[in-house]
Amino acid sequence: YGSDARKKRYALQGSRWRVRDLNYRITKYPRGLTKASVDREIAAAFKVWSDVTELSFTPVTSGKVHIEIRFEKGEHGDGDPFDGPGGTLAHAYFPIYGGDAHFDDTEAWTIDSYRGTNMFQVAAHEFGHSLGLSHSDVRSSLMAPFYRGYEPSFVLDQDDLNGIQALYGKKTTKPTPATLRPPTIGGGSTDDGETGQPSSVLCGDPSIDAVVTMSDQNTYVFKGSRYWRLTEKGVDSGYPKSISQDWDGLPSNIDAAFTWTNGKTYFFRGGEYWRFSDLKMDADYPKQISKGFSGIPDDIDAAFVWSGNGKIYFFKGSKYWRFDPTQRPPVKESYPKPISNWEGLPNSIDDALQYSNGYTYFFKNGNYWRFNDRRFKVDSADPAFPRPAGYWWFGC
Amino acid sequence: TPVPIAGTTTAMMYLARFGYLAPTATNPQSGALLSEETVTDAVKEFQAFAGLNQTGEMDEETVKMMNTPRCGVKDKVG
Repeated sequence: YGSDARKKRYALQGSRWRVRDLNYRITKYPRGLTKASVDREIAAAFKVWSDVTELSFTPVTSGKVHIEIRFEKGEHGDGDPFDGPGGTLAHAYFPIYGGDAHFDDTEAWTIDSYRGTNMFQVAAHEFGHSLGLSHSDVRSSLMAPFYRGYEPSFVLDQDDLNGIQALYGKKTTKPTPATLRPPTIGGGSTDDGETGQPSSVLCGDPSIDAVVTMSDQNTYVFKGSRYWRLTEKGVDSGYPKSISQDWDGLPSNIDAAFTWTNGKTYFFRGGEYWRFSDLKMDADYPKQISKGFSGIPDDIDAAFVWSGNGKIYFFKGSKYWRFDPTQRPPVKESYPKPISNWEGLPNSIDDALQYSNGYTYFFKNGNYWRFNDRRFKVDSADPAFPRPAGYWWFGC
Repeated sequence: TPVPIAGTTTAMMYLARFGYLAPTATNPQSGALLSEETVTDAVKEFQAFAGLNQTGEMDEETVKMMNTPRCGVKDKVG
């Protein structure tokens, strides 16, 4: 710092984490917002930094954590009391002082709204402190100290990018799976597990019936009477296997699948749906879609839980429905709506998936798209989307 | 909402809290005497950091910025 002749820029406090894989826990939640929505916003705030560095942030429910997050009022034990609505919104501690982040619980914390104070933006700012960034005097930067109001199309400022990469280096891997060409042996290998046929079934024509990540974070692809398990590098060895062999009760040629917050996975075909807990079907299934998911049509194309708001979405042809189990009715009258609302996505997709990295991906005829939830449009990346699913997901 | 920052005392508390004045500056028990120049420089430094005109005065723009909700971490660290 010094005279104003100096170029405005980010500032480093002087300490940083030596490890890249950090974990965190929210030990005290704010009033007025569901835990699930707070969890999602906090995860998105950390993602601002993990998207541009090799840092990773994992929520844990027990044991010591690197970063503890609390919503508190007034004096809360660190000698730096909050001051009620307005004024100071939150504060955080640099790595050398522990990295914790505290938020003033008397603020009206909101999500994706011009009202109140946007939790995501303030959290992303405080986590910048937790990682070692001090306040920047670049007014447009995330690390500027003054709240600028809700920014629906928030993008990290170049100044913030320079600052965090000065501390932790650039990101070398893209946040998509199978970013490296898999070895010719193993994923996408010539043997076909069960039938001895080459698994060109996926590589030759990588259109799929359904794709889902289960509660144990394994991701499975279904096509015809067979299924594959995916790894970071592509298809796991020993696949494909037959659905009937491992998924007792599940038919072939399914339409779609999604995993809900209760850890159960729902598979759809025609007018019926099946519910599985991991690889075991629950009793009394299949059931009628019209009964369990009233308002949703039969013969859907895709079903997924959108990372943007945690709601369940169903796609069919050029239309989509939003299903909110907490609402009555669960599908509002304003649905169906045109898929064209989802900028950049095609109609009649194969299926969609919320992957373990928090992104939502859409698949169709061997291509896939990654969706940018904040911009509500297909993400812009290099190489651009759509990309060939065979090469990037199935290790072909 | 907190008492708006308008009077000298609350402005000095703000400047001390966010690192533009020494914390003891606003503690009468410690008997620190501040020259007008020190306070003016502190206001100028805040104005420079916030991208405002550096008048050294508590003008309208400066008061408005001091009343903007913000992060509680100091602006001047180390």
